[in-house]
Amino acid sequence: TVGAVAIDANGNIAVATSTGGITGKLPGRVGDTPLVGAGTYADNRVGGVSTTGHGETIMKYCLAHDILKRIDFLGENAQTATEKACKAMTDRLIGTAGAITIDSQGRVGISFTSQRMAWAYIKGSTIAYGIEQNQHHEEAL
Amino acid sequence: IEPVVLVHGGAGDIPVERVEGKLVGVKRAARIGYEKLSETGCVLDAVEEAVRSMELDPYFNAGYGSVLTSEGNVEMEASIMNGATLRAGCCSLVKDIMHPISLARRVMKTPHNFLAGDGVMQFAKEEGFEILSPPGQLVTDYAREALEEWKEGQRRGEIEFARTEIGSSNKYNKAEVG
Repeated sequence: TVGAVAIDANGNIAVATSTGGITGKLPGRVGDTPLVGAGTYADNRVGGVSTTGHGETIMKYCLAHDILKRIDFLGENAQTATEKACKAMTDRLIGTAGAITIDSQGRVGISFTSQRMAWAYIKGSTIAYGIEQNQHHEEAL
Repeated sequence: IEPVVLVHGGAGDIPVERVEGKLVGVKRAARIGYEKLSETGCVLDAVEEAVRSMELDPYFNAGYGSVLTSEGNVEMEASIMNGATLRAGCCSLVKDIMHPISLARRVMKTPHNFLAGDGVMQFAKEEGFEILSPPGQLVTDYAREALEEWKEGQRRGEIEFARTEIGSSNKYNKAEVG
């Protein structure tokens, strides 16, 4: 799965997610990616999320929605909400996943319970990226 | 607010030999999305272009490079959402179209959120999307190998293993699939 979240200077947020699914899936299987609230969600008032990982797990947990409700109702920032939601999902359902989040203040959240997740973002004149747990590289553009 | 474009290229047990290609791809996608945002000022354009760049890249499980069904075919799905209006465009069971994310965005122009199956393919034709011919052009050798490895695991009775990348596995209870 691949995904993107963007926010502009006026606080407008959009999210996009696309996937081929999971190897060996039955024909007709639908995963989390096209489901609003599971694979994708965007709300200018709260934030935007794109998820990736084990689709059957993400769907049951409505991961994207959970992250944004943590921001909205618990006051968590993008990073805290993303970390806690991903961890709670895996603790409950075993399957692993990751998510990228931008909240309405333009703060970034990146977290995953799987072995790796490739990610990158551009903010100002810096590009940040990583793939391993706790990895965060930055370069000047 | 400082504009941000953030992308991911998939989570899982990614084999070490795929790491470099994925990092190159996500950095490229972030740049493409950011340039688009700077050019048009539209966040929907930015996320669509970032995802389109990864749909072209065989290092990613989307578009060209998608993993395969049990029958060896590509079935794709995508979604896009506008945070200002909460309007969404979603599609599933998409075949032989290079950019499902652009098809999903086109769904936003209908009264509906989600189109799938024969209907979304008919919609795609009517909207002028190229349906690749002959079918199966989005199937890569890597995806075929991953499917063969998955089938071998099934034959060995290792039904608790689900593999989305060659050499990788996610272990679940035997009752689970996926």
